[in-house]
Amino acid sequence: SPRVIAVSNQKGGVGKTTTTVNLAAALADLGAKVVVIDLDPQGNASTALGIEHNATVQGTYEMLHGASTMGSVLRQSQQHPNLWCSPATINLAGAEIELVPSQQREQRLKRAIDEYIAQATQRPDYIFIDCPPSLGLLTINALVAAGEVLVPIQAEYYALEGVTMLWDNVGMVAQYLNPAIHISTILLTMVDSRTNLSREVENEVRTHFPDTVLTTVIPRSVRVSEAPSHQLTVIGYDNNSSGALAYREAAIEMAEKFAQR
Amino acid sequence: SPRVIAVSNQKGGVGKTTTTVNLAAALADLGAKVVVIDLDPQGNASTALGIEHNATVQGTYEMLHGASTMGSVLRQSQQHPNLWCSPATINLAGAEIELVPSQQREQRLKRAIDEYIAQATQRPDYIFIDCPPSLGLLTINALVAAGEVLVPIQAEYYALEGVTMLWDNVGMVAQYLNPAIHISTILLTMVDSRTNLSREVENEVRTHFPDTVLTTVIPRSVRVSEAPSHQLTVIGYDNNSSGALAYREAAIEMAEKFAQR
Ligand SMILES: Nc1ncnc2c1ncn2[C@@H]1O[C@H](COP(=O)(O)OP(=O)(O)OP(=O)(O)O)[C@@H](O)[C@H]1O
Ligand SMILES: Nc1ncnc2c1ncn2[C@@H]1O[C@H](COP(=O)(O)OP(=O)(O)OP(=O)(O)O)[C@@H](O)[C@H]1O
Ligand SMILES: [Mg+2]
Ligand SMILES: [Mg+2]
Repeated sequence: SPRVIAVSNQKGGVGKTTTTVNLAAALADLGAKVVVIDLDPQGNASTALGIEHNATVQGTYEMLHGASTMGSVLRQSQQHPNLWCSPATINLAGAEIELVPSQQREQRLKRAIDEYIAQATQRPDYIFIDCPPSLGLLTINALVAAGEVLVPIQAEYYALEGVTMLWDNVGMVAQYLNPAIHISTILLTMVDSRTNLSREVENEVRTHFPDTVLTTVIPRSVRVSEAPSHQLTVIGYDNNSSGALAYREAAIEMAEKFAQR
Repeated sequence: SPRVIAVSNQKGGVGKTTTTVNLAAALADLGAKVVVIDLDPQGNASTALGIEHNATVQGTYEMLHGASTMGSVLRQSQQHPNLWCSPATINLAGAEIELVPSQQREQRLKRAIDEYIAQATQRPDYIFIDCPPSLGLLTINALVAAGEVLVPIQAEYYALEGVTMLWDNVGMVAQYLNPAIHISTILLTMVDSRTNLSREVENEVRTHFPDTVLTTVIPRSVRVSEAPSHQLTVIGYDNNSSGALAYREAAIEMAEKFAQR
């Protein structure tokens, strides 16, 4: 059955979206069937994959409210044919407040995914969920639906400070809502080996999470940040750039690590 | 009466906290009395100002629930004696869900600030509110309590894409909850004039928001990102660095612009 991976970190701007779309693209180009669920009202993952997400589009919002099935909202990426995306529209911004008083508010995403997997003619190999920078109901839905969490950590001081909070929250979800959820993977992003700060953060992370952090790190590279303005992943925008290479390596390392579990 | 400024942008990692603490520090060092309200459960502003914010501390959470007054939770910065901070503790993470069913849920912060201003022996000149990267109830509370919004925009593609969403949200709060709220200031952060992307984003912002964006921009500078690991603002950490200089200039430009209104 598919690997369902929530990409989460409540710290903002650490590379959640960039990691989601580029790992997904790398795995899709290797022949895997990959789904990306954009769960962030900003819709950055939808933008990076070139998927329309104006307010009239049916997407993740309708899926959470049970108005549409996941199968009906998935859109295929032009650039990576094995990659499908459930777009985030502006309506998603209201979902957190709307869901608070509703029934089974934490299980909405899980029910939609389980239903999709049960009826899909070709089951996906990977389902990535791009989370917003918070630990509210949208992220809780992702942590309940997923089997594992991938945490991007930017090589900066604040990003390190927030990891304990995230670790505790995943623990709470595991205790009360989804016993399977755990942090399986940490990926260091925007690493700049020329600065002391970046090296110090990397050392800290490797010391505290030796079995979880990938050997591959993603370097800071302007090609990575240029790609979304062309509605492309960096894999599609400049496949020989240091960022594209690093994401392809990280995808392979992640797949191999899982196989050896 | 004091200028109450919400520093907000739902895009994560654009420099909200860094801008809040460094503008506040620059104004405090010029002799103004400044208050920073840390409204982000991550507590990054509290960290940068060297203010204790473990779970036992009374802070912004207690203030929102009416359990403590603002005057009783404010702590003085060691480094900048004119600067006081209401710390964010981990309890704040639950506040968004807790506040949804409560009375006057959008007015909690405003009531606490108004009460403080009414009874303070020495009124502050500035109150900055550091918002989390979302448009949920915490940020709505800030937009209701404040008289204006300062929007940091990182010189990156996604940061530009999110501005319309923020603009619309501020408009909604102005229509239904706080007629005074408006985006008064845009500050470009992490500008790297060597890259096309950065120059293009700056041009876009200056074209679309000519009267709102400050002339001063904040350059990307590793000294800025090193400062919080020493529990210091960059003004206190390396006052001659390009980042410190830029934040001092931005503070003066903001004060002068307001005076000429
Ligand atoms: N390796 C990299 N090199 C250079 N820039 C990068 C890299 N990774 C991400 N970026 C840029 O950094 C910014 C933050 O990345 P991204 O938006 O993916 O983070 P996020 O965690 O998804 O943010 P949010 O918290 O808002 O969801 C973006 O402008 C992105 O283009
Ligand atoms: N001018 C700058 N030069 C270099 N690094 C910077 C600069 N401004 C901010 N940073 C770094 O970029 C990261 C993001 O900044 P910051 O945390 O202030 O953004 P934020 O918008 O408050 O994030 P969040 O959305 O999580 O609240 C931090 O690690 C910070 O140290
Ligand atoms: Mg994102
Ligand atoms: Mg912040």
